[in-house]
Amino acid sequence: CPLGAEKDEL
Amino acid sequence: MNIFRLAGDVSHLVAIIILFLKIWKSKSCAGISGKSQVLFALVFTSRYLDLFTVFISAYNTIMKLVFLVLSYATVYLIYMRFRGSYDSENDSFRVEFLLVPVTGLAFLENYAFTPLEILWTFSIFLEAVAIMPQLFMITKTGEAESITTHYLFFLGLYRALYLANWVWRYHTEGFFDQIAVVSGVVQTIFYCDFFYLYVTRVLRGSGKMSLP
Repeated sequence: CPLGAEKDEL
Repeated sequence: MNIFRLAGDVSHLVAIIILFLKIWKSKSCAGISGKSQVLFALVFTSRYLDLFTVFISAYNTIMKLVFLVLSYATVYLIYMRFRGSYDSENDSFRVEFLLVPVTGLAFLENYAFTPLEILWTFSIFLEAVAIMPQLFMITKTGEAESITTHYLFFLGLYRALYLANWVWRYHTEGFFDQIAVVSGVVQTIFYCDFFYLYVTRVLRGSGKMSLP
């Protein structure tokens, strides 16, 4: 599960 | 970044621009749900707070700013500039029925119990249902202008393309964002009925969508 900067989608 | 993700972002941008230009050029927001537009502005506001905390790429930052500006500008057009043409009587969906469950769920189901993560989760769940007032308004008025249906088509298509993006990313990099995927499936399912009407009525038929 992506957190913080790993959320690279809009 | 893959072709599905890029096509999804472009589709999303096209949808937002179609709506903004339609209202701006026709100087009217008749048939448009202001409530849905407020919910979308809220989605972007609660999701893009990371503009101030992390820099991902110029593309990411610019697109977030464009979405924020255009969504607030659209809300401004509806409730201020052309408020005389706002059909508040038919825009009667009770948004509290969306906000309360979405807020509660964001506190229950999230990746981390931190303000930014809960707000991000809230924005993901809210986006899945934010189009409800608009779809409700169309069923209430029984029709939608063709431009409005094109707006809805690209808006529904964007998250469907994101689903393809997530399939691609799962198989190529093992990426899996459960909250976004589940919510994205629900969001896209809500458009299925509209997609059917769009293809059968608008693309093949009269160009205006009038519901049975």
